[in-house]
Amino acid sequence: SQESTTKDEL
Amino acid sequence: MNIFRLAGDMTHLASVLVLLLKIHTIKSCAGVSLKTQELYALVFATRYLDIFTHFISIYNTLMKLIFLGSSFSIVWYMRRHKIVRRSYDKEQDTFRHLFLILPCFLLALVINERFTFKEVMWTFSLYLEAVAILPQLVLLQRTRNIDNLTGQYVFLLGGYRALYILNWIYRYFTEQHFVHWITWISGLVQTLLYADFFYYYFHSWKNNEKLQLPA
Repeated sequence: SQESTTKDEL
Repeated sequence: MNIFRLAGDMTHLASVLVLLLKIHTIKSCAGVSLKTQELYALVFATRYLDIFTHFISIYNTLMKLIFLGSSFSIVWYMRRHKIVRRSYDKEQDTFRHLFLILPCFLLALVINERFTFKEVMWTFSLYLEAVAILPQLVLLQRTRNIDNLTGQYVFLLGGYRALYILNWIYRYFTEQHFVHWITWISGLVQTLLYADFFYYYFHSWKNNEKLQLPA
């Protein structure tokens, strides 16, 4: 599954 | 990481430091909403569930630890510290947590990207963060004299949100990534909640007056 890139935000 | 994101994170960090400075040094939490601080502690606890299982960068892990540690220690100070807790405006800080927590949780159950425990909790944390400032804004409106540090704390928090929006616009055009409706809409709602505060903040700053929100 593709993880959303905003998960690297705080 | 782009400049808007970094500036946003640093503004967020500054807001927490301003608040800790006030509480730790002046030993006062007058004008600070414990409700908002407890909501933030819950926001970080539910958002960073994967802090030890999903590594992104040292910067990322460090910042998460700082936000978790600071939010829980602020709650501790306001509830448990002998001197600090005496300055808490309990009678004024009457907003009910549950009116915010429950709708956010139900919304996260219905609107999410994937129906898994971690994903629902992550979505819940985004919705809750969007409205967590409300008890603080209500308290500010009730407090006739807003001290400088409390005003700066809320101003920096709002600034952090505004910079995150610029960060998303930048990322949208520079990175190959799909549309993040949940993050963007809840982030936008959160930033709009500060609009009124910003208006009066700049007004008082321009006229060199003490910050006062209309009743």
